[in-house]
Amino acid sequence: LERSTSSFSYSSYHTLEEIYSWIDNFVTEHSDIVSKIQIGNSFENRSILVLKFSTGGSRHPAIWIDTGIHSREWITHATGIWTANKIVSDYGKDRVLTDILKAMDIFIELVTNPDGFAFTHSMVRAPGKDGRRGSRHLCRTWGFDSLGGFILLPGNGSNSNPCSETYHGPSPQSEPEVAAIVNFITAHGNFKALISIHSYSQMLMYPYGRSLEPVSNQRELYDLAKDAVEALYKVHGIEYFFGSISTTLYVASGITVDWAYDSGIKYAFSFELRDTGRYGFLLPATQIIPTAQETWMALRTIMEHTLNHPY
Amino acid sequence: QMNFTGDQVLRVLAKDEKQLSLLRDLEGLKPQKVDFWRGPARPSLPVDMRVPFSELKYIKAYLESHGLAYSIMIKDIQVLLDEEREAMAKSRR
Repeated sequence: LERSTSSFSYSSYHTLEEIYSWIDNFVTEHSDIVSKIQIGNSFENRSILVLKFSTGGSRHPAIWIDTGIHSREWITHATGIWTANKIVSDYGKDRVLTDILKAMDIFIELVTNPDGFAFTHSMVRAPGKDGRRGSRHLCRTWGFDSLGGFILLPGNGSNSNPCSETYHGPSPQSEPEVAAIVNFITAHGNFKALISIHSYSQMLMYPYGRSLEPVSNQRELYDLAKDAVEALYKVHGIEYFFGSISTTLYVASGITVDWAYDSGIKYAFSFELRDTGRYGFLLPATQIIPTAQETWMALRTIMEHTLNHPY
Repeated sequence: QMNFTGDQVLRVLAKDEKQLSLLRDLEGLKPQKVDFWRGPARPSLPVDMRVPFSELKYIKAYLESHGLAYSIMIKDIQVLLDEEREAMAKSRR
């Protein structure tokens, strides 16, 4: 295992052990700004970890970023790791980021579905449907690809077929990985932005997913998504769709950003990171850093807007 | 570890809602038959699905019989998985 983050290869994919080892080293090396919080345990009793970036103070407003809820989307974990390192290396140099961190805390959950991620390394990467061991779910990808809908609420657009993309799950927050996030964010009570990172459809979306009806802050979220996507485009010329989930992708209830928005987190976005158009989940490792670089500019745009528009 | 030699990922472009619903019908099949990497959402968006080698003939025939246009996005998944594994091992060394 790596003993220092300086020898860690950010342009490679890594196993869960390697990532957790990197987290320990990273926190040790940057203890003035980063700490590690365990917010729960997975179904198979793995630790669910969150990195907290903070310059001190109590009850700072906060920004949440999660990667890897769909565990075979390795590009998201890799992007999260690069991003965490970017925050530390740019703090004090990048004025915008420095201002953000002086006023706000940033939380990053790098491996939202550790069981599924471990499964993709120990068993198989490519196939998607595989029931969680000991689970009543025979088709849905609980231990592997997906935690289904974030909150898993039945409703308009969600589906009772466990083999469907929009399966709503047996009950709200039925998965411990989901409950850990919900409990943490709810207990914190001062999150102002939430960004859930997925791949690979090149989209940046905001609420609602459950309804075609625009949210009350639709204009602001639209403009912010547009700015973020433009900032992303300037890095490597990758074009993203943007808009509400229901108008951009599909109508489906019970997803992350709807829950966040309804919980009072106005700046709630769901990212679908880049795809070359050929590889899907097998995005070559050579594209990790370009993907992370462009994503960072979009994240930075959203975080800066959050800082400048307190509510 | 399983072997995916010959498994392909097909990219399908549905022209309309009717064709999309034909793709959604595939979701109801046994999960081993089709694994949607990008599910049928709306006609303007491509649908990507992994098809095991053993099911390729059946699935391609299904698509062709319903006039669904597709292309082969990944010809052999195992080749890419081997490359990925090798890259990770090299990085670890």
